[in-house]
Formats: sequence, structure tokens, C-alpha cells
Amino acid sequence: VKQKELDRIWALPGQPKVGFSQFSGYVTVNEKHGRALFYWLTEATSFPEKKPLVLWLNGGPGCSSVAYGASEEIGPFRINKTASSLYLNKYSWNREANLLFLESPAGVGFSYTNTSSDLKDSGDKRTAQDALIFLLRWMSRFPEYKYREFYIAGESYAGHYVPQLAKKIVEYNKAHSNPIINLKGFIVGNAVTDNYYDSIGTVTFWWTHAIISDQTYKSILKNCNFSAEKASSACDDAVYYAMNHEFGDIDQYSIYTPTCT
Amino acid sequence: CTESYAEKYYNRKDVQKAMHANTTGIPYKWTACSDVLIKNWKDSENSMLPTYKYLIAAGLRIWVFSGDTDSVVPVTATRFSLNHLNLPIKTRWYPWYTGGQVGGWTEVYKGLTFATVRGAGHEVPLFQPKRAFTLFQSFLGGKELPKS
Repeated sequence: VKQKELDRIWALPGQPKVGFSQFSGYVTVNEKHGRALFYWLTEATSFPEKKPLVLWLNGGPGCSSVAYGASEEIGPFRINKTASSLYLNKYSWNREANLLFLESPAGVGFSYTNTSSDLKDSGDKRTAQDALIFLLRWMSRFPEYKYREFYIAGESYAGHYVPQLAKKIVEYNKAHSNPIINLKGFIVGNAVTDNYYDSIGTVTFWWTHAIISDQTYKSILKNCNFSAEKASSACDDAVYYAMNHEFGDIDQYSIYTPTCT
Repeated sequence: CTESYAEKYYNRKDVQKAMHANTTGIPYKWTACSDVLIKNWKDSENSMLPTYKYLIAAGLRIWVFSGDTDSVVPVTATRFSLNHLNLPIKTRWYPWYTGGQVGGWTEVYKGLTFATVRGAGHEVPLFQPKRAFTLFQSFLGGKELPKS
């Protein structure tokens, strides 16, 4: 718990005055390889001791929950254009919950490994295992969150991370009496769910939203076998044509928004 | 372009000091997404549907939402995948509201709630913060999304 106080953030550079507490730092998840994950906790704006804990995970894989979840989605602060100061997010989710942002796996953002080969063989399994170890050790540092209502939230490739971590927690809880992680549920957005059905649904969206031509739509359906491990070159060519000659200069993550120049 | 603001802010020495970050002198700049990790990603499950079935059976509260202007993991992709869970419907498809506007549409299944968020891209809370907050409040409260 002493480490908790060492993790306390008194104020971020350029931050407006706030009434909630925040902490950030490292939790070692593998001593042998020297893997440590970086977290940032922004507590609820009122009665944090009564509010649930929500762990937020971004996807990628390889993308940072500090960069996206905390700094442009659900966190209490937004960064201004010159990165000189922060301003408040009126719809921050820490109005309702204590938000725990985790940069996962090691190699993402400030999270690191002392074994550089770890960066070349990350995957779903080790990511979920390290995240479970992180949670158990983090709760030793913040014992007030043991047994607290706990939810996991995330988006995109965290459509893998979130249910995989949830499953690890459910299995861990089954194997331990009086388990400390009181997982109640999870919520995921634009989540990678099933490679085959997602692919079909994606091409359908491109056609129904007039992002691609009928000809290209037919060509993709004809040349792409979405259940195959590897796409054929004919399939790659059809999708490449769509993205480079029909999509245009849009932000594919928000199709009515121009790209960031 | 908000991502580039983060690239600047979190590489500031004073910010890293205030956050107790980068205490071991990581040999590369902080960045929003690691190219090394995504290029070398090893095991990745083909489908999360079996895990959903396991977690629904475990009694967890599960919500899935889709910003409807994202073309990378679009709403039709998620609907097509969830459809193959074959979950019984508890509350049939309806528009949900926030601020007197349609926030999206939703359907409640036995074990899972699905909702779209109107006018939101891949990062739903970035594009529609108020609608995302209403979604979050309903999820936390274990309530169905507002019908008016």
C-alpha cells in the first residue's frame, strides 16, 4: 500500500484542478522476463469508495489505453492541440466509476519488457495471463478495490482481450474460495468477434454504405474465402483496389470524417 | 488528429515524471500503437463466440455496441457474428434515446445486450460522448437503454 502512495499523481502538467484522486505506475507481471504493465487510475468524481471499478482496454493489437481510452474517449481529460495543457471531458465515465486504464501487453506505451524477444511473440494467451496477474497484484496495492463491483470495457481488438480476460477471471474465481475479483460483466464496442462473420459483415457494410462499387463487391465475394487462414492474391487485389481506388481519402474509422492531414 | 496530441504530451519528460512512467528508460519513444507488436502478433483466436457462450453461462452482464460510421469493424460485422450465438430475444429491436434524439437501436437477448450508436466511428466515446455516456450508465445500472 506504500507503493500506492508513491503512485499518487498530484497533478499532471497543464491539468485543471480536479477533486478526484489519480494514481499511475507499474505492476510487474513476470519477474523472469522483466515484464511490467503501466496503469493509470482516475477515481470517480464523487464517492469513489462506493463506485464500481472499470478496467478499460484498447485493442490494436499493440495500442495504448492511455492514448485512446483515457485521452480521447472515456477519461476525464482531453489534451489540447499543442499538448501544452489538458481540459476536462464533460462526459467522462469517471462520473460513474473508478477508471483503470491498462497499457497491455508489455511493449505497449509505457509498459515494457526487459526481454526484447517478448515483443516478437506476444499473443492472445500471454496477454490474458499477464492481465490477470496484473489485476491480482494491483488489488494488493489497492486493497480497497478487492471484492468491489468490477467490470471490463474495451473496443476493437479488445474484443479479444476483454472476453479472454473475463474467462481467465471466471476460471480463477472457480478455483479459489472467496475470490477478490468481483467481476460482474463486460462491455465492448466495435469489437473483433469472429474472423469469418466479421469479414462478411464488413464487406456488406462497405457495399450498403456505398463505399465500394457493385463490381468490386462482387469481385470480393467471388475471390475471397473468409474462412481460409490466408487470403488469396486475387482476394488481396480486390480488397486493395477497394481501399485504394474506391474508398477515397476518408478516415475508415469514421467514414464521414476526412483523413487527418 | 487527436492522436498526435497524445504523441506529444506523453513524451514530455515532465509528464512522464508526474505519472511515474518510463522509469527504466525504455529504449523507444512512447507511441499510441506499437508497430512491432502488431506485426509480430502470434496466437489470435479465430472466434470469440465460444468464449461468449461460456461467459453467458457464467452469468456475466455482457453488452456489445457498435458505432455505425466505422468501416473497420462495422456494425454489420458485429451483428453477423452475434447472430450466430442464436440467443433468444428478451426485448425486441427498438430505438433508444438520449437528449430527445435517437441514440441508436438496441435489442436485448437472453445473456447479452446489443446496441448501435448513431453517428459514432470506431472510437464511440470520441465521436458521440453523450450517447456513449448514456450507454455506460445503462450498462452499469443493469437497465435497458431509454425508450424515450
